[in-house]
Amino acid sequence: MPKYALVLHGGAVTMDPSSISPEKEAALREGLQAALKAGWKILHRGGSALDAVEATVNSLENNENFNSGRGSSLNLQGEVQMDASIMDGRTLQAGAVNSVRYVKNPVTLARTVMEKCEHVYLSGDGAIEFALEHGLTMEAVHYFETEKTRQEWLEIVMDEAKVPQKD
Amino acid sequence: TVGAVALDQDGNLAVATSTGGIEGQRKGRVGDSPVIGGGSYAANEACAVSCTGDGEVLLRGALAHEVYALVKYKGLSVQEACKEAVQLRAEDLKGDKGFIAIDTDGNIAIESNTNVMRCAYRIEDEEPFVAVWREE
Repeated sequence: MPKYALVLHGGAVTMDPSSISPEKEAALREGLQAALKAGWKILHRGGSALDAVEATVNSLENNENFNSGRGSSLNLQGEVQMDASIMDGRTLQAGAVNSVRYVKNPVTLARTVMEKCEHVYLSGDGAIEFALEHGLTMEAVHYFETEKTRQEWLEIVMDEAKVPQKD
Repeated sequence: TVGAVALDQDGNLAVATSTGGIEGQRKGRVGDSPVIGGGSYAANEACAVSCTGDGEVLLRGALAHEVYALVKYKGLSVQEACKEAVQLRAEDLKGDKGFIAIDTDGNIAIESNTNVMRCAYRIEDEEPFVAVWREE
């Protein structure tokens, strides 16, 4: 039987180790484990690599401990703005979206672009409208925001407010 | 950012990458994740790669495609290719870089220049590996 395997990441960063609490670290490990399981079981049953990577990333997008989907960072305006891509190594087909809001799983939208759109890459409102046309699951703004991301955004805004103003 | 690469039982590769961007980013800013060749690339003839880290750095280096090219044209293993991509023009491409990759023989690579590299992998029925820190 040919070999099968799955590798995933949940982000690389340089940071003070003390900034990750034991509780946070445990939640991260649990999320990584769950995502690995979601993709691996597809491969184990003989499913496609494409289905496996989508399921893996969906799991991470649905987990607020990772910076994608629910738990995404907020931009300067305090809005979620998500990007995603997917590529099939067998055919070199690819799909990508950027600056997407409301779409629960941006990587599924990227796959829908790959499979059902004549183009490779859609952005912003066009990508959102394409998601609506194809019946993808949408969520309200508050679904994507978490206490952590809201707090991080407030700190950035407060820092900007400290800059002396002149009229 | 999150991502995954996989090899299935038919010998096919795939990659997916998804991100919420960076805190306080300018509206409309696009990083590497959605850019084919920047943050993601997959081709059965070489490997599948997903990137994470400083998006602008990964974009300027076209680093997902760089890993692919190092495997395809230089004949490096995915581990060697990812190590070389992390070091590629480090003086010009300064910043956090992280890569996961897999080839059609099931060889895998996880490389970064950061102390945190949240990752996991499982090969066939072997025990799963999960890590938060690069040195695990």
